[in-house]
Amino acid sequence: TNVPTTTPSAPVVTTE
Amino acid sequence: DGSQKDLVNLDGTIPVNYRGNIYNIPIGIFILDTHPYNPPICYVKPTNTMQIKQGTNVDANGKVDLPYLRDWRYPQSDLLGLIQILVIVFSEEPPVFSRSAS
Repeated sequence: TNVPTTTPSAPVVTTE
Repeated sequence: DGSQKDLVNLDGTIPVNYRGNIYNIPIGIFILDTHPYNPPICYVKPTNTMQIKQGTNVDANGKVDLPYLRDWRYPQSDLLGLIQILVIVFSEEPPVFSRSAS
């Protein structure tokens, strides 16, 4: 069966 | 005591609103064989482009520690309640960040 999936995401941190 | 067990593992993401944006934070919930009388074991599961942000409720390995887990009481405590608390807690302090290419 076609289970809806979500793509993991997270806030961005800029690495100096 | 070194014994091993196969546990049910819920793997997925939870929607977290952080500073006005919705993020899908990847988590894993290991349900013990004594469920629902004992709390599950909960982890944040960063992808290879993310890094764990150790903080109040998450250790460096991504393991989640919450009063809700420590004070787990059946039937007042359940998985839906746990996930609702994770959404609230993680919207205040995200447990993972994406490393930007810049």
